[in-house]
Parts: sequence; C-alpha cells; structure tokens
Amino acid sequence: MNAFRFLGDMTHLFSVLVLLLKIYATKSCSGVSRKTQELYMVVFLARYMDLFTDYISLYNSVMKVVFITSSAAIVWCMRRHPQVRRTYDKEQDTFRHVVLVAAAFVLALIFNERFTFREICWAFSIYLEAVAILPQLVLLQRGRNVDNLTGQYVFFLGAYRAFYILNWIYRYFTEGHHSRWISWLSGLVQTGLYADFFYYYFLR
Amino acid sequence: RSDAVEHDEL
Repeated sequence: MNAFRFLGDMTHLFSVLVLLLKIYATKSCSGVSRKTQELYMVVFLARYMDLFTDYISLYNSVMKVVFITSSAAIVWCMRRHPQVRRTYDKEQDTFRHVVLVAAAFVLALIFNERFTFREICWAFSIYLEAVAILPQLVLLQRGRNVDNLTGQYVFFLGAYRAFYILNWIYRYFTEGHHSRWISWLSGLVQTGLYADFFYYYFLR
Repeated sequence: RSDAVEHDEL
C-alpha cells in the first residue's frame, strides 16, 4: 500500500459518502444517474467476488464490503425508497448503459490476464468502471442546474482514479515492471472521460 | 494462490 493508492481509496470512499449524504439529507436524487449507479454496483460485484475466497488484508476486505453495500444502498434508494425514487428524472437518464456492459464483456473475453472466470470478471469490471460514468456525464451536460453535492460527487470520483494512476507509476518504479496494462489503459480512459467535466467544474 | 496475477488493489 502506498500513499497514492490510499489517497485514491479515500477519495473514492469520500465520493460515495458525498452521494449518500446528498440522497439522505435532501431525500432527493435529482441530477444523479441511476444507470451509472447500477453500473458501479455491477463493477463492484464483478471485481470483489474474491471477497470470500482470497483474504488480502482487513483494509481490503472492509473496503470491498463498504463499496458493495454502499452502491447497492444507493441503487435501492433510487429504485425503492418512496420519497427518493420520485425525484429520479427517468426521461433525462437515457444513456443505453446495456451497450456499455456488453462492450466491456466482449473486451474482457478478448483482453484479459488469463482466460479464467475470475480474470475475465476482473477485466470486465475494470473496463466497465472506465465507462460507467458516461450516463452521469450525459445527464450533467443536459444543462440541468447541477446541485453542488452532485458536482462534488463526480469530481471526487474522477480524482480517485487519477491517484491510482500515480499509484501505478509508483509501483512500476518500486516493485518491478509487472504488466498492469489493463489497469493502466482503462485508468487513463476513465480519467480522460472526466477531462471536460473537470474543465467546466473549475471554470464554474 | 496459483494465479500469476494478484489483484491486491480495490
């Protein structure tokens, strides 16, 4: 564990807490894409299925449980919570996110570390996470007035993977040159997708 | 684990 990765994980955790706070405090999910939240839940379920088979550290296991339960809680709120679900703007959240799932799955079948169930699920989760923010970015660009909690949520979500890129650079120079090209490329695409959001976020 | 790749990151 290095400082970049820890900072990345904390930024990621913070983004989830900001979103939970927004939904809980305002009892509203206006401006939040449910499709992006569903994609993140799939990302975590596909990536953390080794939660019960491989123990890496207490930190690793606790964080996996936190990310799975929080993403599921957010999706549940947006689908089932009587007050929150009414504030979901369904006709605005129109991105065909099934296409993202299919594309990530096909990519994972072709490009993976090893052709095993676990590695294909892991690659699928990495590719899907890279594009999972798209429905949310489209929703933001619909010009609706973005409340600043939602804006902060997206900002921290974009920043976390940037810290991970620093983490990969650090590990490359300190731990030997493992091939992490799947994480590398996906991480660059993921952070790149936020570029115009960051541009407008700082201009605003 | 036998697998070469160890995914120790979140």
